[in-house]
Amino acid sequence: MIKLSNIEKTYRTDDIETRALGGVSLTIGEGEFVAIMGPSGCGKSTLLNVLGLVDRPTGGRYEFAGEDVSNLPERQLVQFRKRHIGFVFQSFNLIGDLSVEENIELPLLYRAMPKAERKSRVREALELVGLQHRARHKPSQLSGGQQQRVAVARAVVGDPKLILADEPTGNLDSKNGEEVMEMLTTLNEQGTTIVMVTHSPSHGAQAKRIITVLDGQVVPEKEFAL
Amino acid sequence: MIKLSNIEKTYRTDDIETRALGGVSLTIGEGEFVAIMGPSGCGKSTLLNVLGLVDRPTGGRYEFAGEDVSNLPERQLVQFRKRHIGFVFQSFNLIGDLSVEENIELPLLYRAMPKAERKSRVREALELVGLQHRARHKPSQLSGGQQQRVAVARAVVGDPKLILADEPTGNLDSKNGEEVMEMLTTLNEQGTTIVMVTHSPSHGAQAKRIITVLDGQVVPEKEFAL
Ligand SMILES: Nc1ncnc2c1ncn2[C@@H]1O[C@H](COP(=O)(O)OP(=O)(O)OP(=O)(O)O)[C@@H](O)[C@H]1O
Ligand SMILES: Nc1ncnc2c1ncn2[C@@H]1O[C@H](COP(=O)(O)OP(=O)(O)OP(=O)(O)O)[C@@H](O)[C@H]1O
Ligand SMILES: [Mg+2]
Ligand SMILES: [Mg+2]
Repeated sequence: MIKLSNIEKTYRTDDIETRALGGVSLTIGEGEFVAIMGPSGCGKSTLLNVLGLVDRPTGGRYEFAGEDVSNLPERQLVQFRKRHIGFVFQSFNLIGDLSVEENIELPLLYRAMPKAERKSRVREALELVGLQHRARHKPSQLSGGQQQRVAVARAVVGDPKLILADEPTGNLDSKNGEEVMEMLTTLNEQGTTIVMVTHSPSHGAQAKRIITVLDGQVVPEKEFAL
Repeated sequence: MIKLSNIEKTYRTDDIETRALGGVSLTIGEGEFVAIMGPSGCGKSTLLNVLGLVDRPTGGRYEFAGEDVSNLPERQLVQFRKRHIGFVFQSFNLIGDLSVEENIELPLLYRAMPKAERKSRVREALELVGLQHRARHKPSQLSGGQQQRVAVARAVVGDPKLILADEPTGNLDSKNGEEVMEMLTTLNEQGTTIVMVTHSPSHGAQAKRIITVLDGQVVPEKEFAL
């Protein structure tokens, strides 16, 4: 489903050049549940942003479901992303002026879906993360972990083919963290492909495969068979 | 050093009233290292904001080093806070237009400190969190964990009497997380009082005392002696 070949991502700031990803190649099959782990600053969010069509690579090729998406024009990229991908951002990226339920509804506005169905799906997603009683609040009126759960709800509400989650349990206590992991596992059993960045070894272990990143490169997986 | 008596904090949004803290009383002695734990949304950040003079309680009394600070006028509150308290916010609160080193320097601008000494302290704080090579970057050019480390560096640079840290390792891999815990432990051995909110049981265990919060109330500590 996903094929990255020699992906490069370099950031330039005045005189400093940061090679965030240096020649990353990997394949992720449909229905897989992959965890991405590695030290702070090694390139995990950058990799997820490339996978999620949020960021363009500076080099290399990205094939999604057989289609070369590395050079799609902006408008097509956005359409593709909104329809197929659910993204949980590391810093949530909730819209401050919209209520919790309006935030969660956003991905559904990109489809031809009747209002009644949108409302019922939003309510379902809110119940999955236990935040029904906060539907009308603004993000700034929520705790850190509640904001994170809204971000998770927004990523799953549209039942996307691919869910990319950047540290979805980083601000959650163990019980809420387990509930999010349970939701992701259930979605995966129903066929959703999941790629999750995590710093938690116990949550990483709940995925079916772990990809380790170090200094912008993927560590060859067979090293772990030693 | 810190004495909270019957602290109340209620938020009102249109028709909904949220009692974030309902009658919290606790004492923290100088030089203690306390962890605050509890489920998402139970009131930990609110408690830390009251302790850090970032938020005023809606009821109750707060004595800091013998002085009643519950009703200080705004200007005095800010002065007091800047001089005595270092705060690591759950969402970092870095200033986007300032570089990493300018962000870390901020608490030092509130004192009569010569420029050369400020610069050397900032450099020291950067080295403590391993981000010397990112000094001139803007926060938006850093990874989530790097931003969190800048927030930690800014909290410790002024060598404050009290450090309040709201989930300071939530976005860090185990190695970087351990380095932050080591830094806090060392500061505590040198006499700094530390109150840290954490979701990580292993980091909570490195504190000398754990305060559990549930639904806006402190759970009586002697229950754990059973
Ligand atoms: N400005 C606000 N207006 C209304 N309610 C608020 C506001 N800020 C916080 N709350 C509510 O107060 C309660 C406590 O929030 P707090 O941020 O202290 O939780 P927390 O324990 O830090 O949670 P987390 O572990 O998720 O960070 C939550 O239910 C939250 O929704
Ligand atoms: N806009 C940018 N400009 C310059 N450098 C950047 C930019 N964004 C990211 N970087 C750098 O790219 C590298 C990889 O960043 P990335 O956010 O992918 O790390 P990460 O593995 O997700 O880290 P963390 O675990 O701390 O979230 C980091 O060294 C970071 O400083
Ligand atoms: Mg990241
Ligand atoms: Mg909090």
